[in-house]
Amino acid sequence: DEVIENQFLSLTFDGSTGLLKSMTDKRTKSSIAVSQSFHWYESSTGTFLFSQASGAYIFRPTHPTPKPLFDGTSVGMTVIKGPVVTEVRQQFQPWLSQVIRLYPNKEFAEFEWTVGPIPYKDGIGREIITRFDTDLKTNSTFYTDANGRQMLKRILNHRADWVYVNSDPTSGNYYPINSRAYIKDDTKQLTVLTDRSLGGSSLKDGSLEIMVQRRTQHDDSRGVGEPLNETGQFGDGIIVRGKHSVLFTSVATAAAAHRTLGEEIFMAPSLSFSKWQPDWA
Amino acid sequence: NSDYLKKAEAVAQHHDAVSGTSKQHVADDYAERLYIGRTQCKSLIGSVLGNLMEKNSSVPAPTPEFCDYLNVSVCPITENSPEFTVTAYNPLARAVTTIVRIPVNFNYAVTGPSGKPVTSQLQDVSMGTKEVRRSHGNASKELIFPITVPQLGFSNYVLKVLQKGEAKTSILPKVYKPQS
Repeated sequence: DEVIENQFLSLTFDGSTGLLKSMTDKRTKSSIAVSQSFHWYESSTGTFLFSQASGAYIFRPTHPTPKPLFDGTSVGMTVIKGPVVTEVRQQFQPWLSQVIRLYPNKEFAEFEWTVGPIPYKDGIGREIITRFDTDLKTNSTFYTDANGRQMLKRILNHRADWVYVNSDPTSGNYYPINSRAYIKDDTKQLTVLTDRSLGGSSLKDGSLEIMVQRRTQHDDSRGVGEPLNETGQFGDGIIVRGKHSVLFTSVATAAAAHRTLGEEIFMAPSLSFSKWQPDWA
Repeated sequence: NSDYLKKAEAVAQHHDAVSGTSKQHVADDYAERLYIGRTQCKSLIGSVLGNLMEKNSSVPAPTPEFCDYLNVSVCPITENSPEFTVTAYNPLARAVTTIVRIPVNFNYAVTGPSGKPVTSQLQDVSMGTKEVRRSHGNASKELIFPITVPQLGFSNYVLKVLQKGEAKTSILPKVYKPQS
């Protein structure tokens, strides 16, 4: 097994598959089993009983269980260890890769994913998620933010303010994630901060999934009049790259950690460049 | 023209821009408006930074340029220049230390705002990044180093290409490829 670590976190990877296996908070010496991988939902084109297709407005998968994008053998892991960053490079598919990074003195692990162009020639719409499966006992509860402000408690198949009708077991439990989402038990918390607004859910205990990119092939008949299928500059689809900053902390220290980090992500330093040598004096 | 970005942002408050449910040609138009506004803003911010830097220097400071595609290791200035300055502006009201990743083709010595050398890490650009950027950019490596920027202020980091025999401050990382 391969371990990468800094002062705060230790990440263990399965030596044969290359997937993340566990995370340890080195301050509290607590650990969780966590498997992180990518999956995809097949976009519904509508059924005999209900013609609603998945599209720009509507997320409607054909089946509530997503299909894995990891083939079960190996993600072709490369580990790079240096003084400024330690990173693990993973290749899930020819069009799907990820780099997991740890920096000295930083509490978070960075997951940089690159998705696309999503295959489309078979006529199937694909909606790609990243999923963290942990052994946390979360009691069907997870938390998402309201526009980066208040963290709201979400309970599977339940709404506090109206009678919940389970019209779709997956998308009926999806919520906006504008800046972060987390799952926790009594003592441990896994928080994922996003670099953009996404959607996500926790469809089973200890699991947190976030949709990172969608490519549908049917219009959902809600007004847009075309599928959600951005073909991009080269005509074969766009490639999307984003970052998730993942914190594994005690529940007591989690809020301070994710509020501070969230601020640094939202208002990151801007870099500019000039062919110029300043005068030090 | 400095309020163009404000107007473009206002246009993009329309519900189909916020939710991503516009037709593709409309999304392209939103993107173009934001791009034009952003280009003007970058020019304005560059002028401000240039003026601020000049006050601290006897050498005239040029207007810094921005690189929109640093996330895929594309930046024409850093890819081809033997010497350049990285200016980091921090919009937060507290000092921040973070890590930057600059696309390069050579090894550089990095000097921080206090004139002291900064430890950096030079590593190959991943195959994934080369595929993502397609025909853009030619950097084969990334130089990674920490920066510290004061609250609501900026820091300059000077990069100078290393000549043969010069002491290296950048460290080549160890690369492991476990056999599956």
